[in-house]
Amino acid sequence: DPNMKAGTTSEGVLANFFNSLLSKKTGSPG
Amino acid sequence: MSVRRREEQSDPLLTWMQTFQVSGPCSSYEDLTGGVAIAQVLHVVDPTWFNETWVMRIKPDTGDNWRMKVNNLKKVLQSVLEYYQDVLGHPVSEDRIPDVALIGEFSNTAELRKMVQLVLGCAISCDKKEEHIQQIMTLGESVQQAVMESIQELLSKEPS
Repeated sequence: DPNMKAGTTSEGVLANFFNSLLSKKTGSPG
Repeated sequence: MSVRRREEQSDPLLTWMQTFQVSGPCSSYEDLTGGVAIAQVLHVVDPTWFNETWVMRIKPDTGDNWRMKVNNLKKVLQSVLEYYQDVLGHPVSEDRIPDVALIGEFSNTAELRKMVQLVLGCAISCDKKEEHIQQIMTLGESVQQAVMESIQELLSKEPS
């Protein structure tokens, strides 16, 4: 059921996104 | 309390702005129209660029005087645009630049969101970005989601 996985998936997506921002060089967000 | 104000108070970008706990009013988009809280948040984001002297150029008591609000917002926007150009190394694309006259005179929420979005861009790209991103990661999932979408929108409009 995709709905049951939504919370966990969303948390994973958010963590991945913000961690990828953290690993980027300062001043180069894109 | 009006429906609009209630909706604004639960706006994720406002929730993020409030995490900086600045002294300037910050509980609704209307509060931000004078530019005071925005300037104070920028000072926390990068106190080297948006330093004390710079913050003091922002007049604190604008009241309903839209000319004073616009003057404050112009100073804030000018410094933010210079920050993107000189510190972050890329200019802000035209369509991401807020119309400060619409904010100061008519409290235009769409334009204010653009301004807050630029502040967010500074926070996640500056030297203190680790601190700011980790702060975002402590917020509720729905707020993080909205902040992420806002950042993605900002990054997608960056000139290559």
